[in-house]
Amino acid sequence: AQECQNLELEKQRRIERIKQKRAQLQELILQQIAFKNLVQRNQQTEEERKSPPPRSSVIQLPFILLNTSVRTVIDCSISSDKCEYLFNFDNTFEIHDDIEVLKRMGMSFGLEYGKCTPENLKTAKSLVPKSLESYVTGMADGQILNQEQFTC
Amino acid sequence: KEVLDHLQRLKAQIEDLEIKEKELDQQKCWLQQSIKNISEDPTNSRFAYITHEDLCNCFSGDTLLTVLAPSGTQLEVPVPEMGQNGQKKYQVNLRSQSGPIQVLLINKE
Amino acid sequence: SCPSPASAITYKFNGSPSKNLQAINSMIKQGERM
Repeated sequence: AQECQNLELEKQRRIERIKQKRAQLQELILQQIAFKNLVQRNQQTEEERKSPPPRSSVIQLPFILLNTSVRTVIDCSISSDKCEYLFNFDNTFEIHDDIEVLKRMGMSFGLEYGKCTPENLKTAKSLVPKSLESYVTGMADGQILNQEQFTC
Repeated sequence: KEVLDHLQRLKAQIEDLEIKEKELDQQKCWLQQSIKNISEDPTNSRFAYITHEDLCNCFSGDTLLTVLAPSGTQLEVPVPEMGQNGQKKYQVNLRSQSGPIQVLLINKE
Repeated sequence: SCPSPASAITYKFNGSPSKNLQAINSMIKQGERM
């Protein structure tokens, strides 16, 4: 009976770990879909326009984004070699990585919200290996595992 | 006998969970490598960009700063403190050991 | 060059997970609520 109890605990620990790893895998899948979708979009756009966009009007990945209200006063100090920056804000700000920005642009087809049209689902599946297609279908059906639920 | 049966079932379930966990580890490892390969591919790198318009559409009405920095660059945000003038201070510190950092101000207006 | 404060959240480019940035955003929001 004691061994049963220990094994029950072990089983629960493994189930939790598996849920966490599944959530991490889902996040990686979204990253791959978003990135490949972006590359495809840009390739198509450049083909249609027959030329790349001006370099000064694009932001190359990877990057980090800081956003704040237009009313925020930002004080910026930069070292002479540009290896150190100090920003002082008089208001709150947010920081996002490039993958978060791609998701907001819709590059992951809304899979992270469980909302994906059948046509986009087909495209999304084509951007991942066959062995992972079931995860994409699962996400489209709303089986999203939020990593935050499992972090300490 | 019931307890023994339950024990056997638990052992079998744990074995299945172990297999599933190993499968997930492999898939995760494979996918991480795949993302690395895709993002480092020169052809893909050429098309891995977003436009100012893309950003402004997502964060409409905000002042935006994009930071492009070498790997290993450290971004540090201290806990906000009350300043001498009674206003809260919010800071971001960027430090790079291997090359300059590029910061772009993107404000539609 | 400023010394690193004892209470700060750090994120490393191409090294830290996204959740570090989420933690920073939560910290900023919490401070604002308080």
